[in-house]
Amino acid sequence: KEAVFVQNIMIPTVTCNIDEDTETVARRIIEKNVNHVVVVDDGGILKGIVTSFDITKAVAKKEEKLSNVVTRQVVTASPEEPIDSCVRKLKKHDISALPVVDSEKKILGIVTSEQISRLLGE
Amino acid sequence: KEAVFVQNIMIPTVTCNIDEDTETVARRIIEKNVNHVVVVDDGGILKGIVTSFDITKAVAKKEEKLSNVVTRQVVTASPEEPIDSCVRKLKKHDISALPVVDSEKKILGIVTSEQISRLLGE
Ligand SMILES: C[S@@+](CC[C@H](N)C(=O)[O-])C[C@H]1O[C@@H](n2cnc3c(N)ncnc32)[C@H](O)[C@@H]1O
Ligand SMILES: C[S@@+](CC[C@H](N)C(=O)[O-])C[C@H]1O[C@@H](n2cnc3c(N)ncnc32)[C@H](O)[C@@H]1O
Repeated sequence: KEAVFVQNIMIPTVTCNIDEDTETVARRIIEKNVNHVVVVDDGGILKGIVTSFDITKAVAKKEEKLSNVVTRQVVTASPEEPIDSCVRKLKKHDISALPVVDSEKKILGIVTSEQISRLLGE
Repeated sequence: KEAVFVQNIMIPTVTCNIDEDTETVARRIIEKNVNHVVVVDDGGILKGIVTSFDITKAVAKKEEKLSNVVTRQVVTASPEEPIDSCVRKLKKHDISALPVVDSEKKILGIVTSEQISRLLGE
């Protein structure tokens, strides 16, 4: 098995801004057919993450504001990071995606357990 | 690499009944910390699947009834199925979990891309 790195399997991110409302983000998740939306500022810098799990939490807790469901402390990956390191991070935090950032926290892409699992189907 | 089969990595399912409402299922997703809920009848037979993606769809489309967001045509796996076959099914249908059933469609567990990706971290 050749070593695989994040840059080989990362995909483009679907993003939103912290000022958008929950319903708008929910529509984007459905239109783009993804489960993870990365929250960025106007310079493309990582500010948080919102997933379909968080939208579900908003339904369960009757929460309206996006800023109350966004996760701010985001676990990330770097492009040169090996896949086995990502898998350990995903397992440790019980999450299924890692936004990929550069040294200034600028968003470069996202790596998901869906993409990682596909390495086993080849 | 030893061959790995569904029965080696499948986990217990969180289930619901088609008569429950969307908010109750959303609360169960949050309480159990999962993204997939399997819809079963009183005999434990597979009837559909509801995910946090579907609850997000209910928010995006202002849909109240669970029966209008449940996916009825479910792609499944069997306990003796090899993992690479599951990965191809997940990719083909753009989904991230396969309920595991016996020949009578009785629910035995679920296999997710999260569990499959963990095989690469060992
Ligand atoms: C703890 S997981 C539990 C459910 C399931 N394992 C999953 O991955 O969706 C759900 C929570 O993780 C958060 N989350 C997802 N990816 C994350 C990441 N890279 N860093 C920090 N939190 C993340 C989401 O915002 C959500 O509140
Ligand atoms: C097509 S996926 C797209 C988003 C993302 N790839 C994911 O897996 O959540 C979302 C839809 O797939 C459906 N789904 C999930 N697992 C399924 C399965 N095993 N068989 C059929 N449909 C499934 C859900 O009910 C949901 O409506």
